[in-house]
Parts: sequence; structure tokens; C-alpha cells
Amino acid sequence: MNIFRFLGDMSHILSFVILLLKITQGKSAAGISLRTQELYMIVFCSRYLDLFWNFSSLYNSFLKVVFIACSSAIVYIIRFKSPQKDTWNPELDNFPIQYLIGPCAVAGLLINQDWTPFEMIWAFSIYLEAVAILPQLFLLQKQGEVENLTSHYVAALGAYRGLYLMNWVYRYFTEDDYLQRIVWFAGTVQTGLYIDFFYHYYQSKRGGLSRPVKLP
Amino acid sequence: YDGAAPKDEL
Repeated sequence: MNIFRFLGDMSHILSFVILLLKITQGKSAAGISLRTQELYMIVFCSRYLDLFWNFSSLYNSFLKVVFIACSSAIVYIIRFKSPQKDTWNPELDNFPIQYLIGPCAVAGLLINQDWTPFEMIWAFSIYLEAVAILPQLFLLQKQGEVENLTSHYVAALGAYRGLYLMNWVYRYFTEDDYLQRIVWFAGTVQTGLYIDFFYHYYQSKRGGLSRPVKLP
Repeated sequence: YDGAAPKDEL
């Protein structure tokens, strides 16, 4: 555990807190992509299947359960709970996620660590996480203007990815035999998807102003 | 492939 990894996990947790607060306190899921949240639920449920047989630390196992629980709760609230379910707009949030899930499943089958069923599922979850934010980014793009809490949510997720990237660099130089090409590749792609958002986020928040983020 | 990759990240 290093500081980058720890802060990365914390900002990941923060993103869940922001989103849960937004939809429970604000009673609205407007601007939030249910598609992205469903993808995250699939990602965590498939990657953390190994909760049943792998144990590396209490910290890890606890957070795995937290991530599955939070993403499931978010999906449940937006899909089934009133009044939130009535604020979700399926016409706006209509990214065809089958085009993300399909290719990631094929990639997981073909490119994985050692051709065991769990490694295939695990690789699938890594690939799917890399692109899971796309429906959310497309939704924001369509809306043009992004509500503050939503922009903080995406920013926290982006920070989590950036910090994980730094964690990998740190581990590469401080540990022997630390090599995970699949994770590095997918993680770099994933972080890259946030660059445009961060540019606009910075533009609207600089100088202490708290204007909503405007996307072209 | 990465035989040594540890699954200790989230």
C-alpha cells in the first residue's frame, strides 16, 4: 500500500458518497447515467467474485464489498425507487452498452493472464471498467451544462484513475516482479477518457468560482 | 502473460 493507491481508493469511495448523496438528498437522478452505473455493477460483481477464495487483506475485502454494495444501491435507487426512477430519462441515457459489453467479453476471452475461467472474467471486468464511464460522458455532452455535484462525481472518479496510474508507476520502481500489462493498458485508456472532462472542469472551477461545467 | 501479477488492487 502506498499513498497514491490509498488516496485513489479514497477518492473512489468519495465518488460513491457524492453520487449517493446527490440521488438520496437531491431526490433526483437527472444527469446521472444509469447505464454507466449498471456497467460498474457488472464490473465489481465479476471482478470481486474472488471474494470467496482470494484473501489479500481485510482492507481489500472490505472495500470490495463496499463497491458492490454501493453500485448495487445506486442502480436500485435509480431504477426502482420513487421519486428517483421518474427522474431518469431513458431517451437521453441511451448509450448502446451492448457494444461495450460484447467486445469486452470477447477481449476477456482472448486476452487474459492464464486462460482459466476466472482470469477471463477478471480481464473482462478490467476492460469493461475502462469504458464504463462513456455513457456518463455522452450524457453530459448531450446536456451541455453539468450540475455541480455531477461534475464533482466525475472528477472524483477521474482522480481515482489518475492516482492509480501513479500507484502503478510507484510500484513498478519500488517492487520486484511487479508487472501487469492488462491492467496498465486498460487503466491508461480509462484515465485518458477523463482528460477532456478535466479540462472543462478546471476551466469552470478555477479562481474559486463554482460555476457549472459547460461542455461544448 | 503476467504470471506474477498480484491481485492485491481493487
